[in-house]
Amino acid sequence: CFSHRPRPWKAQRRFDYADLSRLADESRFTVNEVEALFELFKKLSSSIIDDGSIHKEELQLALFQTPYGENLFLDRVFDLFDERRNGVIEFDEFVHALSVFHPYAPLEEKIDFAFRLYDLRQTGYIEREEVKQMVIAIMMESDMKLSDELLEAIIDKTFADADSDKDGRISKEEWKAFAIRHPSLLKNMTLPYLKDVSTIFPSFVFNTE
Amino acid sequence: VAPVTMNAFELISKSQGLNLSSLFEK
Repeated sequence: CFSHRPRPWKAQRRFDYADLSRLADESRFTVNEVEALFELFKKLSSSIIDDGSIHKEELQLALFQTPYGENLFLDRVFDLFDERRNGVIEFDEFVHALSVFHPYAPLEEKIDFAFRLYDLRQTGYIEREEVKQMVIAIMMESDMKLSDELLEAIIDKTFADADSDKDGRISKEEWKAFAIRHPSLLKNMTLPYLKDVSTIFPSFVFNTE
Repeated sequence: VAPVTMNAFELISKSQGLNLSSLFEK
């Protein structure tokens, strides 16, 4: 006899149909696709510590092929996936966040997620200092050198374009208008793989089809 | 100095940390 009330996802190794169906309802995925995502989740969550949740080092290992080092963007992605802010990504959080990256997810959701990623201090605005910090981080990541003058010029140009009310910070509305004008900014907010996730990670846990 | 055409967010969005497609590469 099972209870179908939401229960803690942490360390949960198996799900019943009601769990999967609830996650499908809360996301862009079908039940089948949620099952497939669970296969991916199992792989990621057992790469270092097999405890049924994804630790930051495990996400880092998957994205950078090494569990070591610091990366500002990885930290931001991890924090946004970790809805409960308990330091690990649980399966339902994984499904919720990936749902934003679905090719059929509304543009609005992608714009909002990207805004939250770039609003490093979570003030409700993307500030000049934050953009600077992120450009410096990407330079370090890619071993590129940029003079201070060029860095300031890139940021000036970006703010001239995005900060319409010229208050030195980018509001959510300004970000939305800016992202719509420059759709390439949201390119990494769509993962075409998510359309074929059942093929990439076939699941035999349930036979739902 | 040549006019800057680069957009900071275009640069930022190229980070490997933001490229989740590698999660799907087996």
